[in-house]
Amino acid sequence: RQEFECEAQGLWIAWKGHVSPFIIFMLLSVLFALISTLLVKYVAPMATGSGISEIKVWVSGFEYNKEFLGFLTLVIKSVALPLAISSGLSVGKEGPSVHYATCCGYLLTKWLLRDTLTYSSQYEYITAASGAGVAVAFGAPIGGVLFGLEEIASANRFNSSTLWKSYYVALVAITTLKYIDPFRNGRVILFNVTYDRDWKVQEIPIFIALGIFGGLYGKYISKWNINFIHFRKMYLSSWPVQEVLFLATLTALISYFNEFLKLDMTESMGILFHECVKNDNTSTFSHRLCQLDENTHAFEFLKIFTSLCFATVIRALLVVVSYGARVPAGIFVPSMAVGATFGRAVSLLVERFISGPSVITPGAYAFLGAAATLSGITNLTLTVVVIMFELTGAFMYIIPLMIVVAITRIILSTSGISGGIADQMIMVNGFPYLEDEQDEEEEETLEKYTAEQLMSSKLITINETIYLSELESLLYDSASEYSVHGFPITKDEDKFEKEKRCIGYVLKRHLASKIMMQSVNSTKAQTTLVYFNKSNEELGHRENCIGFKDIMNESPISVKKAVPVTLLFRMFKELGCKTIIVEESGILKGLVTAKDILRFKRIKYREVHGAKFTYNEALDRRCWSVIHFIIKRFTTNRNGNVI
Amino acid sequence: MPTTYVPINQPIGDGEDVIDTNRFTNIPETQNFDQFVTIDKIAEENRPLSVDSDREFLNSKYRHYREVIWDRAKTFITLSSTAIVIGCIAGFLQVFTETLVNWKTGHCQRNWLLNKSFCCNGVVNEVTSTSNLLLK
Repeated sequence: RQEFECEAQGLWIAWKGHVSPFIIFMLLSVLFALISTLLVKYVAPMATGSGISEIKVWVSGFEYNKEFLGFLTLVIKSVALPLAISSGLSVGKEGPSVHYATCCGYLLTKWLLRDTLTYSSQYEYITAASGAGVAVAFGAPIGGVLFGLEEIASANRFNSSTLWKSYYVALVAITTLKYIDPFRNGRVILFNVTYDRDWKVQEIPIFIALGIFGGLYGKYISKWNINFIHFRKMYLSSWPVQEVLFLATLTALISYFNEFLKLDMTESMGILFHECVKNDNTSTFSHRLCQLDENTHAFEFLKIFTSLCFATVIRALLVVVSYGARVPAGIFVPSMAVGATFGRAVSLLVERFISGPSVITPGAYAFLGAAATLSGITNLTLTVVVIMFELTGAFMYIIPLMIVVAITRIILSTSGISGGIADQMIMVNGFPYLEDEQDEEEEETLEKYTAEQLMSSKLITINETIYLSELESLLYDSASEYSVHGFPITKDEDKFEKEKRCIGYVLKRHLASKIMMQSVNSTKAQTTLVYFNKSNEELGHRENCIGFKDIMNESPISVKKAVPVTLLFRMFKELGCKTIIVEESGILKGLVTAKDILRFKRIKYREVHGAKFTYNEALDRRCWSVIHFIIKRFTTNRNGNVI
Repeated sequence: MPTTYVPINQPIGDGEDVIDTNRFTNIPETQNFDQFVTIDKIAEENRPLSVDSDREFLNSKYRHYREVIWDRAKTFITLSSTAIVIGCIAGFLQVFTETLVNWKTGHCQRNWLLNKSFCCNGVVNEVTSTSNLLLK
């Protein structure tokens, strides 16, 4: 009603005419998509996608390319994201919000705490910032904190310090947003609604149906999306910009003729979630969805019902092809939009054929449908319940919400889906990640293997005393075969022995920074002795000595050869170490890294169970031949003429 | 002297910290491992990421007091500034997105740069009293 009033007063002027509004809509959609994809492609390629998978991997202990959390990525993500969303593509801003928030956390902590920041404390700040990203995107501060706990830091320690930091950052971020008042209505999110009418026990079967829909949505959409990503890698990777333009044109073309697709997704959800107040002209909300009751003509009913069903199906298909395109893109809100239109369509059926008017709250069905699909795609439970609860403040709907989310989770678990779309993307992209859960079959398979079968036994070792020049050539010789990230330190006495004793471990990075701090010229470096374990007294107070003891890990984690791989995996996960030394009777036998164990685990899984994701190559080829045929029809022929 | 060490009776293998690169078969599930560097949380536990500790604002007058305040408040300052920047970017994103989306269907009569919310703000806002500072 406020919008109608604004238009009636002539403050807001809608584009007039029969064709021009359509042309403007199409042109702007394509233009926004074009700018967004060009920015990503040529300025900050790391700003593409949602970034949640990479952040999860980073927090779990594997550092990604520094550009990923760099300033340029932050700027481009912040500009290209609104452009991508406003182009109408079926992408959301909630996932990318996690990325830009993490960029902020990373850059500011690195700048402000540069002299005291350690890797372990950096994880806390990154986790806290990522939670704040969700908090501001959904307008749900507690939901944001839980997102950090349930999704981002699931493979890492989430201690009370991280919890407090997440809470504080989410609080201040949401307060800042509230102060900015982006919608000029005092709210921080467009689909913020409240419900007055309570639910009834008889509605539980319908809630279960919504939960089933959410589970199936999560299962199939993620599967199809992964298949499409494979297709994109195989055939479309050379044309990322053209692909985005095509998607934007197609989406705008379809969306223009459907009210629920044409509107911005958050705005559309705001309408769908809203509780209708019948026969009340003083209500601030009015929509034709609210005019439907049992006396409404069947044609009118069918029109709205099919419109909602069409929006559900089309949006779901668009999500499959849009998520992963070369623009900043999230999948949370598009999934919620699918669930909302489905839930609202169900509510129309229930209201017309089962309950009659003014018995149920149709908006709540849309809201529950959105929760189901959000849970289905993310595989999150507690976070989804709290986010949805914070969006509505409808405490009375907490039980239906929990039922819906629980059913969704059960459906996903029984379908053999492990993890949400972010976890699946980690596997699809081949990222290292120490999962927090292992299924029994996997455990049984790994139980048969020991550290001996997994370890690397051809090692580069350093004696506890070594000349600086030798160390420098070891680190900086680009042609060197020693492309490793760390070195076991062995006893001087074993220099010429076939079996060596390990007295410590040093990281290449620490060696490099320590050497950089020394101001020794190349001639002097040949006579300068570096010692890792001995004191200067033991070396006879000789000159040209540098102690590197401070960078050596004197007690690296070590195991026996017979230790089972499952135990090794747990050690890596719980201790957060990079390498484990394998010894037998004090003699260095080999070394296992975190990546080694992940490689081994995934290879064994593939050997026993087959590939985690299977693709229909024949179908892909057929689809490509059709696309190729169409492309050829629209490209120039040999004479340069457009066919 | 760095040595290539192969313990007796051991098969030759590789990994992140060894020489060979063919110990494990390359499968799609491990294709991007090399893009990530493993962080040794134990070794890095107490090691600052940077050794650069020169802070100009601490070198001026009342250095001691400034240092004490900074040491005690740096966590909160960092967290607060991170949160404020995140909030500001979120606000910008919301306004910018809405503006672009609204341009697809119309424009504001008094200023075409405004989105619908900002354009219509005041029309429906019945709080016109300027006396109450909080409401204003």
